[in-house]
Amino acid sequence: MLELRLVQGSLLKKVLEAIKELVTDANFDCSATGFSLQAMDSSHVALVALLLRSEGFEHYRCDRNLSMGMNLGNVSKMLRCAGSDDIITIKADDGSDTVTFMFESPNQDKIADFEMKLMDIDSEHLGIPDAEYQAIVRMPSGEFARICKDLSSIGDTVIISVTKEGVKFSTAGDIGTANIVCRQNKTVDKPEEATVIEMQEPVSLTFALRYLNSFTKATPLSETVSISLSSDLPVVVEYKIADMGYVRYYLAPKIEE
Amino acid sequence: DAKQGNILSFFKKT
Repeated sequence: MLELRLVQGSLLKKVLEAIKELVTDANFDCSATGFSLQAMDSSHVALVALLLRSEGFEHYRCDRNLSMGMNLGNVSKMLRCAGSDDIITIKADDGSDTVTFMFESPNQDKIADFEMKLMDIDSEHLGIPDAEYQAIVRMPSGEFARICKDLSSIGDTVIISVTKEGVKFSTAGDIGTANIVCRQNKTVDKPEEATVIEMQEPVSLTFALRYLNSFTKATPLSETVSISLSSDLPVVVEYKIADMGYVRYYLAPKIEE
Repeated sequence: DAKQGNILSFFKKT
């Protein structure tokens, strides 16, 4: 028996919008720790890891570990039927081949049940080792989204370079080139508007902008994003979900031949 | 040209 009640149902709606472009089908894993997902895109270039900790739910019952295969487009269709202020409850019986999403309006005058068929998905779980990153950049998520969108109108790839001067995003295409430098800026009114660079040593890596743009679908989940870079590792682009967990995207770099 | 890396060459299956 599984029953997860999330008062801030809009969070789940945003989570689906954040991952459905990258991944088509995925297993949602439910355990005492929380509600989680790990999945790669079809070309195995990017990986998304989601965690919603059990403590973040108003009610969390998961009698035994359960893995539920879902088509994310279909989940998104179902969740789009929930109002933005609705309370969402996810329910599944042991051994059932369906999951139920229940939507309650805030004043309880409307209750809807949407039952969705589950699917068998062969997914590979990958071990992601803890790593020391050469540089971690924290910046407003909207700013990062804007940079990725702007650069993708010029080129297909971005070189992200971190030095003590700041973080530079560079691209080149048929019509020209572009460079955007963001300097560390801690002297802002609100901490979420700051750009903070923690650098152990300078690092420069090249990534496909198409994937980074896809990651920015998570922007509504968090006002800030952190970008962790090391020369021999995929970049980690993390959006924290307040009090609950995170959506982390891993993207393999482009490698010079 | 740079070649696109693959996640599976960085993270191993558990």
